[in-house]
Amino acid sequence: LKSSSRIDENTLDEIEELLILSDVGLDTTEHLIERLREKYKDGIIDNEEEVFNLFKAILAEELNSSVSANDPENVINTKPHVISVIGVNGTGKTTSIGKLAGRYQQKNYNVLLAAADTFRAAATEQLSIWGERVRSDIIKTSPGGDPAAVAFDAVNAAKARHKDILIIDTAGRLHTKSNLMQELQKIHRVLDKAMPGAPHEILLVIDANTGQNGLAQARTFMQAVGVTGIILTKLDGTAKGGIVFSIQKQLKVPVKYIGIGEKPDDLQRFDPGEFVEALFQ
Amino acid sequence: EISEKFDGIFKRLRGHGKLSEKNISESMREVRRVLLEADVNYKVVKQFIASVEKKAVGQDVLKSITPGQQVIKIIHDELAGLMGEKQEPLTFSNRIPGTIMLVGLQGSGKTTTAGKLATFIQQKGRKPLLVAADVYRPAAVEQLRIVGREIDTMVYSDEGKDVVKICKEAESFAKEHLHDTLIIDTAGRLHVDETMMDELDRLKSELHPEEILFVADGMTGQDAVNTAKVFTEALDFTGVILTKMDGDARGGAALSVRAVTGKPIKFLGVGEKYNQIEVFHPARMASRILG
Ligand SMILES: Nc1nc2c(ncn2[C@@H]2O[C@H](COP(=O)(O)OP(=O)(O)OP(=O)(O)O)[C@@H](O)[C@H]2O)c(=O)[nH]1
Ligand SMILES: Nc1nc2c(ncn2[C@@H]2O[C@H](COP(=O)(O)OP(=O)(O)OP(=O)(O)O)[C@@H](O)[C@H]2O)c(=O)[nH]1
Ligand SMILES: [Mg+2]
Ligand SMILES: [Mg+2]
Repeated sequence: LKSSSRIDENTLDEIEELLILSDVGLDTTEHLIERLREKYKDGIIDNEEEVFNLFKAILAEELNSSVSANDPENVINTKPHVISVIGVNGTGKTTSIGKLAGRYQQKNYNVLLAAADTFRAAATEQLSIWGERVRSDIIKTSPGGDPAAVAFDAVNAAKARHKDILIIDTAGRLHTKSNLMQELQKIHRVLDKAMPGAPHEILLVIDANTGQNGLAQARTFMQAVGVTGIILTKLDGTAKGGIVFSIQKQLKVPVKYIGIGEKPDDLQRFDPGEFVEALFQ
Repeated sequence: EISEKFDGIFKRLRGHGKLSEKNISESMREVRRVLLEADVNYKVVKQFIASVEKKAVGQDVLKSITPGQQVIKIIHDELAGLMGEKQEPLTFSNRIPGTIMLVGLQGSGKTTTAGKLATFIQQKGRKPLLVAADVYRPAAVEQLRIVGREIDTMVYSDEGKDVVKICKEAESFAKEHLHDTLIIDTAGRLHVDETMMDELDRLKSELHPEEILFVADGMTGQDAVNTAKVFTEALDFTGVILTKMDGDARGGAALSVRAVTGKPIKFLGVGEKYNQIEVFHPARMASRILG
């Protein structure tokens, strides 16, 4: 009789190392392993493969609220549906907006883009090129202009031109810079003023290479303006993006999309099962 | 905060005795947590703890500080020593133009850093030429042109798509117009993209840069060792610039990259403006990582 009522500690160490190397973070890793121990003591697992399969199921379950009923691509209640895209510098906001606009255009939605990054060199030019690529119009202003004014004008233009979707590109900003977070709050206030309830979606873009600072980013942006979903970019590299477990657990913010490259088609809907599989590869 | 936790572990030891294995290993558990939370790589943390344990066990407890503070000092000194003993500035040979090439992953801050380096060496009396070698990213060339305009620095670019050709022509242009330094801004790329890594390899063999600087995002987590390892194996880069350190990322990637490549961190990017660059201080970084 094989008495396998304890998981092999070596297997658990292996799992712990895998999770930490994937940027899941120490606390969340301990929590996840604890969940595995609990599930395990209710039954008997004889081999390592079973442990891994059980564990993958636990992990996918932790992320499963990501696939919510409020899928933005199916439930568009307002016209225009306003999406604000935010995050720290260089994470892939502008590129993700280009890809997202392309996805909506392919589903026959009419998309308008707002170049509300009036600060960074050639930010407007970069978004304009994406606009041309995916055939979306763009509202912009001259460099150094007021981002809130761009947002305001964009909502009115979206209404006037009967656009289905309006996506706002904002400047990268470190969450620790309170003046920049206040600027973001102002942009959102102005969006709400131009159209009560806007923005209807607030997507925080997080680079999969980010370590534990990703949780601080999510928390601060959440407190400042709220976040309805995450775009996790650069998963075509070797980073695993495990920080999303902590973000899901502590802030209940789901991942909506993943970025897997620099081309228009390199954006996918988030699939928890596939994400967890990739962790173990 | 680490010193308080250590004082708790060591309060039985005040003033006499030796630092025992038991209380060292207890404090090492705390150090492990601190370093992992600071994004130091898991395997780098293991090695670091092992070497600190060796140094700490059996040391006489000093009378002037608490045992906890003593262990912290050992850790801090070990960390600072690993970061590099002193500042390592930019290397310039007598070649004209000298060449600095910036490389790294997408979005790490290369183009912005190119402007900062140009400003930095301009202040030292040199006359740099920025070279727009990112022919892929939408408006990348325009971005560098605007950077150049802001800092009153010449930018070389052309409409072509052959990066090596652009850089060779920039070299000729530099000689003709008496620029003594080339600062080459390359496209962000994945270390696992063979074609793009090959492009850097060709650039290196055609231009023989004095400095190849790996520009890495200060908030990078565990994967820092993988990217740094591949970039150093491909290019044997000469230094690292860690960007976005004006945020609250602890910057453990600095230790990981240093441990795995042995290359010096030369600068920190501390903001979006072109004067927001600092020469790297090993001891300061050690304190930041320890929190
Ligand atoms: N490999 C890869 N690269 C990406 C991905 N998403 C974005 N990038 C690249 O990352 C770099 C930065 O992308 P941007 O879209 O400019 O990022 P951003 O957040 O708008 O940057 P700022 O506006 O400066 O804060 C570019 O080189 C993009 O091509 C992705 O999913 N995979
Ligand atoms: N706060 C802060 N932002 C920075 C720093 N360095 C760069 N950035 C910002 O990070 C973003 C990306 O910078 P880029 O210079 O475009 O990065 P890159 O490496 O050239 O990007 P790719 O060419 O797409 O690979 C921009 O918003 C910059 O302003 C820094 O030290 N601090
Ligand atoms: Mg952008
Ligand atoms: Mg660039």
